[in-house]
Amino acid sequence: MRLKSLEIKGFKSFADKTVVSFDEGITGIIGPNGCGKSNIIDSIRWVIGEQKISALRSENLDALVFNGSKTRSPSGLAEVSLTFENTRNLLPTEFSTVTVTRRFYKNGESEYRLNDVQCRLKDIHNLFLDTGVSNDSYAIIELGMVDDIIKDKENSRRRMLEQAA
Amino acid sequence: MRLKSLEIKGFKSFADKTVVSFDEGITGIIGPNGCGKSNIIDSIRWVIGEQKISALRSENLDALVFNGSKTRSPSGLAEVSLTFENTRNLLPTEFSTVTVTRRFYKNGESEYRLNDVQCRLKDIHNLFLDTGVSNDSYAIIELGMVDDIIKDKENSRRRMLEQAA
Amino acid sequence: ANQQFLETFNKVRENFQMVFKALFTEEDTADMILDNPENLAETGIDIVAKPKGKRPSSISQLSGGEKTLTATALLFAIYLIKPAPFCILDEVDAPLDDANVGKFTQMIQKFSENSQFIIVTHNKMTMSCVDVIYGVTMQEPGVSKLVPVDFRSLN
Amino acid sequence: ANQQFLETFNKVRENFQMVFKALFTEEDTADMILDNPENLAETGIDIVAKPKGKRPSSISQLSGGEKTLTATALLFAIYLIKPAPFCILDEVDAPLDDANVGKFTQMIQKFSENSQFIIVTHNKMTMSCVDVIYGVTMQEPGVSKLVPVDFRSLN
Ligand SMILES: Nc1ncnc2c1ncn2[C@@H]1O[C@H](COP(=O)(O)OP(=O)(O)OP(=O)(O)O)[C@@H](O)[C@H]1O
Ligand SMILES: Nc1ncnc2c1ncn2[C@@H]1O[C@H](COP(=O)(O)OP(=O)(O)OP(=O)(O)O)[C@@H](O)[C@H]1O
Ligand SMILES: [Mg+2]
Ligand SMILES: [Mg+2]
Repeated sequence: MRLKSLEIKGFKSFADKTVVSFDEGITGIIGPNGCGKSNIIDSIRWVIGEQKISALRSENLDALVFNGSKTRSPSGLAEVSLTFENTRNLLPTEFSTVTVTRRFYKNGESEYRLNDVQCRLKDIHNLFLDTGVSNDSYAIIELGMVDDIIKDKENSRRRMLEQAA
Repeated sequence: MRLKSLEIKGFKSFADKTVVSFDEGITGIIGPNGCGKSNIIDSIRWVIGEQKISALRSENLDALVFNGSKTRSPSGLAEVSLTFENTRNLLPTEFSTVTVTRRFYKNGESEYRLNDVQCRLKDIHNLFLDTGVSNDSYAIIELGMVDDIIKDKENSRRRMLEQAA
Repeated sequence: ANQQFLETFNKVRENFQMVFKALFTEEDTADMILDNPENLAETGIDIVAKPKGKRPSSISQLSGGEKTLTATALLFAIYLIKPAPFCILDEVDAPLDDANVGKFTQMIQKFSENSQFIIVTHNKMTMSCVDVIYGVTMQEPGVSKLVPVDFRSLN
Repeated sequence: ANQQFLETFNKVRENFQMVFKALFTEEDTADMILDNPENLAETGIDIVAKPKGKRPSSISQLSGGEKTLTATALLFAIYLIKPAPFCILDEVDAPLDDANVGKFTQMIQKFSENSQFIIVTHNKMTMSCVDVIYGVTMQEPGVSKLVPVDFRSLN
């Protein structure tokens, strides 16, 4: 399931629609401190179904929506879409690509879509089941996780291993 | 109280006697991962009287003594000496420099010396009182501490501030 | 289920020893041990690392960079059992010296034949080994924006 | 004692706002607030950071590098009240981008007029601003050794 692109709008510091295209191989993301690199990673976690708000470094869902700047008023909606090739036929084969979309409105409503058809969060979780794509996966690594593995916090070593079992 | 030199022998990875001279200004310590840079910092904490073994990244005092390598047998003794100018007359003025020495023998004995005269750990703590030199000080900074300040772990912000009160 | 856990554990352990040697050196060894092999349902996993020449000690005594390489070796060992379609690394290279960044990126380049990698980094050596670079800026204060980055401007 | 705490707090707060602006930019602001000013004996200290253009949010929402600069600003603010004879920094520059490493080292150079600094680093920019460099190696496995380092070999 090759990633093709990520679209972010109104999520954290990405006030404007931003598209990140993924080709084969290795994509590097660079920039000064605080410019939004880890926010891109948070948006991927969120769109594939992360429910632990603390894993997104936030205290509540409202904190995920662009909260304004000196020159901009806050957004009313955070939306992230991840598009990948339907090589594993996760959806019926007439679809060549799959787009997962997650939205959160400041009024508290959440929306989930698969190829632009509304669905439930459960459907998104099921889609990724058995693909090896998940949060809390050995495939999403940051320094806090290195520390958890070294200290074996909450049996993290076993939990990681069991995902490959 | 200008630092002049640090002498390390048998402490952690410093099997052989090692002397680090300090001039004015800024001393940089560089080298590959695992070569012993943070061990030098631990030796300074230890010689000025650190009693919390966890602050030295160890589980017990024995772990502070060079525990051997493929080519060397373990040491029986860890010894660190810190020498500085007696500009504040912490010792009587006939001494131009002060040398603080701390030793730990694998049989469990500890020794403390001031200008090569045996003394108690208490005397070393008293020597540094009011000099601004202390463990748990705002002057010894590593990344774990940055995290403690951000999370305000155990009221760390207030504790740091009170040291300057 | 216990049988499957044990089989997975043994495969991961084999990979871990191999990856550890690749990230450290041939003379460095490490091992994974079940702390309670009698109770497979609940046993935890111990790690023993013995960088060359050093006596094996608790991995909490390793240096900052050694800890990062050791944890990475475990995660890569698990990855090799069941490669994920994409892997994300957020500044994992920060505690590493130049030589270790080189080993780290070499291994990632090898794995990228099977998975896409997304790497956030400040490290110039890491930047030089990726295929595509996106720069993120906040030219307008508080608003993130993606900009294309010319490789040649990095050297 | 409560009075002394309050006076120290006020002085540190003033320094913190100044050091924060120096490490970030003139348009960035931050503040320290007593969370329980009625009870000086037990009050904790809150930090509010507002990097330019961004709404002030809990400092736990800041980026890795921003957290490092903010915590450093607080520690330096306290240092300015009562400079310690020597300061030790162990790889505190690891999460910082180049521009911020520059600001960090500039501030340290200023403070080094009053205190000796011992800085452990992997960062080339930091290395270029120190007065003396010691290299640590383990040529004999497991045994640390100090070696002199020629500045010119670093550039
Ligand atoms: N809801 C939001 N609205 C606007 N800005 C936000 C929101 N949530 C977070 N931010 C801002 O995003 C910034 C953090 O971005 P991010 O963590 O992605 O930085 P980074 O590029 O990873 O930096 P570093 O190199 O230091 O790790 C913070 O300054 C924070 O104020
Ligand atoms: N008592 C001891 N005897 C021998 N070696 C020891 C002892 N205690 C620690 N060590 C070794 O010292 C090494 C760690 O050194 P240190 O933490 O100083 O590295 P470092 O130079 O700071 O590396 P990094 O750049 O990764 O932070 C470890 O490999 C550890 O095995
Ligand atoms: Mg980040
Ligand atoms: Mg270290």
